[in-house]
Formats: sequence, C-alpha cells, structure tokens
Amino acid sequence: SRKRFRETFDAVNSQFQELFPKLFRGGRAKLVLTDEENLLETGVEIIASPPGKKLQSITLLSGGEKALTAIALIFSIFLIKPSPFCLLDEVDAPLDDANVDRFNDMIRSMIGHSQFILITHNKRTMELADVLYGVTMEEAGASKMVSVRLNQAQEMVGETQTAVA
Amino acid sequence: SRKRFRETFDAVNSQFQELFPKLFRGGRAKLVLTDEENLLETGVEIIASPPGKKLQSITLLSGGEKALTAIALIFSIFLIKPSPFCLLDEVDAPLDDANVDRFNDMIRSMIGHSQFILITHNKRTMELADVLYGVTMEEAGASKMVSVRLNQAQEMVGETQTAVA
Amino acid sequence: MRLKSLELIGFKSFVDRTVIHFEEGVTGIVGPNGCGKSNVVDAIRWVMGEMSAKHLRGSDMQDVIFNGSETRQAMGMSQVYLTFDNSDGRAPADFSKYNEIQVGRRLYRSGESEYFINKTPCRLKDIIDLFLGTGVGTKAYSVVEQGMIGSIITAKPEDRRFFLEEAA
Amino acid sequence: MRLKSLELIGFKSFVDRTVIHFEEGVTGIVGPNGCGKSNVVDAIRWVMGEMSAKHLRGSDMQDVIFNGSETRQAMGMSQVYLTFDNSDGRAPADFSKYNEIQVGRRLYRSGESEYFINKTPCRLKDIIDLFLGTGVGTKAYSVVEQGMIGSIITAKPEDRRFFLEEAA
Ligand SMILES: Nc1ncnc2c1ncn2[C@@H]1O[C@H](COP(=O)(O)OP(=O)(O)OP(=O)(O)O)[C@@H](O)[C@H]1O
Ligand SMILES: Nc1ncnc2c1ncn2[C@@H]1O[C@H](COP(=O)(O)OP(=O)(O)OP(=O)(O)O)[C@@H](O)[C@H]1O
Ligand SMILES: [Mg+2]
Ligand SMILES: [Mg+2]
Repeated sequence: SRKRFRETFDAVNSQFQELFPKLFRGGRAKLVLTDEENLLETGVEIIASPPGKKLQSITLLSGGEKALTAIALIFSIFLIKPSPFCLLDEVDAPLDDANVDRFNDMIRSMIGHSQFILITHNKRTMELADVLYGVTMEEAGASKMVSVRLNQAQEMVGETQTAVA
Repeated sequence: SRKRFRETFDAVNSQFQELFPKLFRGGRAKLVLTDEENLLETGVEIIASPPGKKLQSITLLSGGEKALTAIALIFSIFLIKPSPFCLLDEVDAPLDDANVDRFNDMIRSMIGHSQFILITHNKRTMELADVLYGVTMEEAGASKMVSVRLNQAQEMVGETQTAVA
Repeated sequence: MRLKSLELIGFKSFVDRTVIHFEEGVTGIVGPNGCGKSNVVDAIRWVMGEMSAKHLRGSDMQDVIFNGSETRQAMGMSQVYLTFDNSDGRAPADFSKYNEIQVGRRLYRSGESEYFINKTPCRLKDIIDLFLGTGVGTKAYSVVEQGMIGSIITAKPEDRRFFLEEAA
Repeated sequence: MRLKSLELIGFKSFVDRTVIHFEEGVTGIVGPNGCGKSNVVDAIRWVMGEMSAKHLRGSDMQDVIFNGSETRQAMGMSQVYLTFDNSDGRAPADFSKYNEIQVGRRLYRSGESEYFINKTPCRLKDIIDLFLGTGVGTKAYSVVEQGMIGSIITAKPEDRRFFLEEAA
C-alpha cells in the first residue's frame, strides 16, 4: 500500500542518513524518490558523499565506497525491520582494512538484535565469530565442513594455502 | 567479416582450452557458439569444469571460479592479439591465496610480451611489481601519488591502516 | 526464532551428510574458492521455500542435486533440514508450543518434491506461510548473497525499490 | 609502443599535477578505497579517446573535471597527457620517426575540448586513428576495469561476442 511504502521509506531513509556517516566516519547520504507522485512505482535513488568529498552521483564512487554505501543501506533496512538472523556472503570483499574494521564494528553493534552468519575470506572479519566452520574439498567436488579455531581459519586463507594447493 | 570472426574465435578457443587447465591446475573449458549458422550475430557460451568437478553451467561455479574463468578468457584473447600494454584493475579481488598465486604465475609468464599495470589490494600481487605507486588522499578529495617500496605498499593494505584511518 | 542447525545431504557439493550448528551471536564460514560456502547459503534459501532456480545460480531446480564428480556418482535426491530454536515463542500460533521447529525439503531427480515441518509432510505453501508469520521469510536483505551488494548499486531506481518493499 | 609516463591535472580526484612513470615489466598501483587508483585507469582511457562518459563511471563528460572538495575549489579544466616510448618504431608512418609520442586531451567546463599529438593540436579522430594504427587502441581486453571480470560471466552470450570481435 502507498501509506506503508511511504512510512517504510521515511524510516529507512532516516536510518540511512544516520548510519552512513557512522560507517564512513563522516560524509553524508540520503535516499530520494524518483517520482513522489507515484508511490507504487517510484524508483529509489541514492545520493552520497564520503567525508570531505563533494556530493555527486554514486556512479563516480570507487568500488569500495559503493560497497560500503550499499552495506549502509542494507543495514538500515535491517535495523528498521530486523529479521532474527542475517546471512552475509563475502560482503567485505571490496573493502580495504580500515573499512573492514568499520564494517566489523557495525556488526558488533547489531549482534544484540540478531544472529549473524558471515562468509568471508578476511582474517579480521573472522575474529568476530563466536564459532568458525571451515569448508574444504579434499575429495574433488565433495564438500566437508569442520569446526575450526581462529588461527586455523586464518591459516586457511593465509600463507599456508599455497602449500595445500 | 564472418571469416575473421571465425578465425579469431577458433584461435581464442584453442588458447582458452589450453590456458584454463593451466590456471586451474586441471579441469577443462571451451567456448561454444550459440548459432554456428549466423556468425555475425551468434553469441558465445562458456562451458567449464574445475578439476575433479563435473561439466555444468558456469552459473553454478563459485565467485572465485567464475573470476578465474573470466581471467582465463581475457588472457586467451590477449595472447592471440597482444596489446603493448595490459591494465588490470583489481581482477584478483575474488581469488583466494592459492588462486592469486596461479594468477601471478600467469602474469609472470606473459611479461615478455607486454607491459602490465596492476591495481591491487593483494600483498602477493604487489610482489610482482618492478615499481610500485601508492595513491593517497591525505587531503580529503585530492589524490596524490608517490613511489613506494614493497614493504610500504604492503603496510598500506595491512595492519597499520587502522592507525591511519 | 534463531537458527539452531542445518543438515544437508546431496545438496550441490555436499554429497555426504553434513550438519552445522549455529551459535547465538556470530557464526563464521571460511574456506578456499569453490569449496562450498555459498552452497550453504543456497541450501538455507532453498529449504525456506526459494522457488526460483536462478536465485540459486541454476537453470533448473534439479541443479541443486549433487550431480557427480570425478570420484562420486550423481545422487538421486537432495535433502536439507533447517532447525530453529523457538524458545522465544515467536513462531505462529500452530507452532508456538514447540521448542524447536524443523523445516525440511527434498527434491528427487524425477522432479518430485517433498516438504516437512517437524517431520510431518506438508506443502511448500505451509513452509512459506510459517516464515511469513515469523517475519523470518527469505527477505532479500536478511540473506545477502555473493554479488548482491554490487547489484544494489547498479540497479535501476525502479528495481531498487524492491528492497524497501520487502521491509514494508 | 610501451607506456612511458602519464600526467594528470584536474582529472577527477587528481586536482594537483601528478606524473607517473611506467616501467617495462610490471607497474603496481596500491592504496585505500576511494583514493584514486581507478581514476588513473579512467584517465588513460580518456586520453586515448574514450567517447562515452558511462565507460568512465560518469553521466556527462564534464564529470571528469575535478569538481571540488571540502578544502578545494572546483577546477575549470581537466588535462591528461600520456607519453609512449616509440623506440620499437611501431607507430604509424606519420609518427614512426619520433622516439616518443605524446597524446594529450583537455576538457573545459564550457564543454570545449582540445586534443594534441606531440603538443600539436589535432582532432579526436587523429588520436583514435593513431592508436588503431598501432594495435594499441582501447581494446576492452587490454584495459580490464574494476568489475569487468564479473560482467564477462553475467553477460548474455550475444554481448559476450563483443570481446572476441575486438580481437578480430
Ligand atoms: N549440483 C551440484 N553438484 C555438484 N557440485 C555442484 C553442484 N552445484 C554446484 N556445485 C559446485 O559447487 C561449487 C561452488 O561452490 P560455492 O559457490 O559454495 O563456493 P564458495 O565456497 O562460495 O567459493 P568462493 O569463495 O569462490 O565464492 C562449484 O565448483 C560447483 O561446481
Ligand atoms: N570529478 C571529480 N572530482 C573530484 N573527485 C572525483 C571526481 N570524480 C570522481 N571523484 C572521486 O574519486 C573517488 C574514486 O576514486 P577511485 O575510483 O579511483 O578509487 P579507488 O582507489 O579505485 O578505490 P577502490 O579501491 O575502492 O576501488 C571517489 O571518491 C569520487 O568521489
Ligand atoms: Mg561463494
Ligand atoms: Mg577502484
């Protein structure tokens, strides 16, 4: 219904305007409806500027900045209508170390709300986990899953992998 | 022209069938024309199976396997019609360490042909470089570029980044 | 309703029976390219009622059945069971008295499907309704698949509204 | 024809004059998210004759002119110069006697453009022809931009043929 979409949009937009500067340590962003008159079909535009930079189309942002902006939007929707669990598959892939830390800080702040399942290749993100599973394919084409400790998991994606390969 | 496309397709396909198993340390792949009768409009399908796995649609491959398959295709075209230089922007991003090493080995084998410019966040890929440039934005929004040594570059993407951020 | 455990048999690369126990807080899944991590995500979406093979990277739903490898024969069936802890009592009326709720899904090569809630056969619709009732449903923003972050940015504005509609 | 050096002034985030010298072999470019690495790739494509703003992540070509920051005013013009070593003599006839070949491009906020080969004004067509003649042209497969690897996989087969056509 129009009313529900409008309410959701406003709530998510308000959350997004608050969350983006948290994730980027500054800057600002907002959502804009492309057609205010037609709430059932309007599109949603994202306007964003990282700290110190000028507001311009998100197409000009870097790969990492685009990813962090999308993460801010996903988390904003999630905070407005939380699900009991949230499954994230390698969303930290385009982020440099500083941004991975900010992403991880945000996950920590949301753990109270929900259960998180994170698939990652990133050693820092692994440190967030209360339990870690390593997936392997010793027999080609057949997956196995084992509980692993943090240092084992970090080795899995670290230097020792060439020895295994 | 039809004849030139056919010749190019066959040459690239032959190169791709040779390169894929090199990059994947096994397995096989090939290109297939969707419409052999209509060479001016036919599409190009990719069929691939990593070592030990069964041949199936590339859509079922993992994120890293898809990336490595695309890299094999790009390099195959490149080897058939080399350009004097090749600019690669973060193509190693979805690859785990073992695959980054294979990707780097392949780059090394092609350095004789051409000049390479690699943009990367990966410490191992940086080791390939004869000269490294670090790009920074100490003043928000204004890029600067400086020559850096390998250990400086690795620190840039490593643990010290949180201190800077 | 928090996730308790996931069991896969014959689902994509998980040819052998595999069980994962989820913690409260954060569960991490790691491993090399192509080892099966995203297949776990596909399994969770599938057992929760995913109806489109494309959303599971396949062209037919049969693509989720283990189709063989160099050393193994293809399987005739794929099964996934997902168990939820319902000690917060959030499950819909019919199920609120259960401490645990398990949904199960099977697909045979013949194309036949079976669905279960707490081992009792049911329809796909019953599974989907169960999740809608709890607010757990496969909301796009609670299962962020590999590559989805990129598509939010490249999406046309008219397609992007879909994410917000799911929360409305 | 190998790359020798690149000079940027007012191109995207490179507000101040920046010069990069390329080695034979491998040149690596590193740095945090958003610092300007891919902007260097855009600059090379632009000075070699890129005509589509979309291929440079913009909507208008003016998007390549430094548009200001918290501490800096917007610039009125963007300039990029790319110098090639021509000691292998591969350049087309008109230029084969030069040891170096430099292409330059300027864009003013007014929309006016200027093009140069070895500091001599020329048309955009002359730059594009120069590169076609050497086989260096902005072949899609010799400048692999961020995200292109993904689009090869997701491309429709009819769109994927384009990469092969470029090599034909
Ligand atoms: N029905 C099936 N039978 C057997 N193997 C399958 C089936 N469907 C998919 N696979 C295999 O599963 C593998 C993909 O696994 P998955 O996408 O989970 O990898 P991943 O661990 O997420 O890797 P990455 O880190 O690269 O994203 C592919 O190699 C594919 O061939
Ligand atoms: N005309 C312009 N004027 C000023 N800044 C610009 C202009 N065009 C783009 N930018 C800025 O350049 C930045 C993008 O830089 P770039 O894409 O080169 O980053 P990157 O180093 O490749 O990062 P990543 O590692 O995330 O891919 C953006 O923050 C964008 O705002
Ligand atoms: Mg994956
Ligand atoms: Mg970039």
